[in-house]
Amino acid sequence: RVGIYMHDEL
Amino acid sequence: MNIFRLVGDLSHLAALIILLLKIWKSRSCAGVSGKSQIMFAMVYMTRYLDLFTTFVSVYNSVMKVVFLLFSFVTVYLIYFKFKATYDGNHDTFRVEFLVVPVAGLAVLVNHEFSFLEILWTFSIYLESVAILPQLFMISKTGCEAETITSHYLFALGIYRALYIANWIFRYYMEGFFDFIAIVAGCVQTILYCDFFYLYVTKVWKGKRLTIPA
Repeated sequence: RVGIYMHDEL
Repeated sequence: MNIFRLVGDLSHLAALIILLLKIWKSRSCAGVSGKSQIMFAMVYMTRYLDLFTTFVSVYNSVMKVVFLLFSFVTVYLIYFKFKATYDGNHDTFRVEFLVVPVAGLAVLVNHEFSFLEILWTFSIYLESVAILPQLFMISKTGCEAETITSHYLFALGIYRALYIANWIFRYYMEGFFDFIAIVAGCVQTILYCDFFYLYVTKVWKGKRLTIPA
């Protein structure tokens, strides 16, 4: 997990 | 993953390949804004740092490496290998007027005040304006854009427009909603609209693309 937000888009 | 995002990513990849091939085959970066390419390299560097901290999927990691690689090679070709063909006199957009406000906004408006998250936010905001030096350059250099450059811009513009469709799809299917990415993505796509209109009305009819100064 990157911080609160898991950025799964490019 | 959904079809909108997959086609969007492939269109993005196609744009990077079109540009690289254009410069490599013609051994010239005439008409290409080095400043935009540097900003795109910054976008990928600040957005893909999570390459080392978070594994999403093989596809995600491979594409991040490819985007980083292609953008570095493109900048290398423009500023080193084919430096003699770089049209610096027309690539005069003051990028500090973009980078500084974008960095300020990223610190003020973000999802979480953490190092990686602020860099991710900076990269999202920067990407939405990174094409401006390129569009500015085309409107200055006698308004003539090589057809291949217009294909590059079209592929690059379409990728984020498809991401908007992806966000709509994910909102209804997964309840996913990333306000920052959506607003920046809309701004980015709007910046291309003028170009899209010219591209469809001109290039598709075999004419040369001209952006009015």
